[in-house]
Amino acid sequence: EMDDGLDEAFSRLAQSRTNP
Amino acid sequence: GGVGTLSGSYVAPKTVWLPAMKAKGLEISGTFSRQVGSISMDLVLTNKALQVMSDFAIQFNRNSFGLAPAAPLQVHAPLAPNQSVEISLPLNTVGSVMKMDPLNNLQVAVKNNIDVFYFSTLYPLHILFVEDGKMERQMFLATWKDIPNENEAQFQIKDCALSADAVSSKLQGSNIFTIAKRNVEGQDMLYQSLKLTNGIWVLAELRIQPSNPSFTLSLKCRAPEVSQYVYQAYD
Repeated sequence: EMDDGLDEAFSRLAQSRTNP
Repeated sequence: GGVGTLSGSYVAPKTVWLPAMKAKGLEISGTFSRQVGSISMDLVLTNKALQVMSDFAIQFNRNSFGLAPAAPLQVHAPLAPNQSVEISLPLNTVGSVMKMDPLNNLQVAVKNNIDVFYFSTLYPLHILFVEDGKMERQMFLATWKDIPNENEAQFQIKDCALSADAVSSKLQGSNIFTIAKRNVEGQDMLYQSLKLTNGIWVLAELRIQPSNPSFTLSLKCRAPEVSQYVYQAYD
């Protein structure tokens, strides 16, 4: 479950960096 | 020529650090390399004078990361005129520290039976990237958010036609570790970490757009003055 959370967190980070 | 390999740590071709004209006939060329945790200064000493050379020794001035010879400069037999000798001098990072400008500047003194000669050279920062520089994912996310935006620096890496996976494996050979990879709107985003011998962590985002050979490298570090040298190592 933690891993999924981290995966999701990295996806959010990448998304936020592409569309600040 | 260069011996940079796809898998191992990159080694730049040797360049002339001390021309014979400036050192009474002694020419020194060299490069730096890191293999499995050991740093070395790989030298070629050439005797371009008319007399034999012997009694070599080397010393470094204090420098930003405490680089120091880990053994004496061993030239076993005297160096005859027109003769060259290849030496790999092991280095450590426990020497005395003094911040240099540029940061990766190294001042070297070499002596032989004729005189003492001085030169300086710039070492690539990746010889200081340690093998345990892969940051744990949760730590990466927390650290990335914790480092202020003012500490972020952006660079362009031009003319690189490698895929994200090829880039990732090549960089890992030089101890730059990919923590996560995402694809957003067709762009590959690699999140990477590295650690320097003095314990400084550097976090990176490498943005790779399809059909664009220019990558955007964003570096975050609590000691931002190392960023441009990390960029040079990437490049």
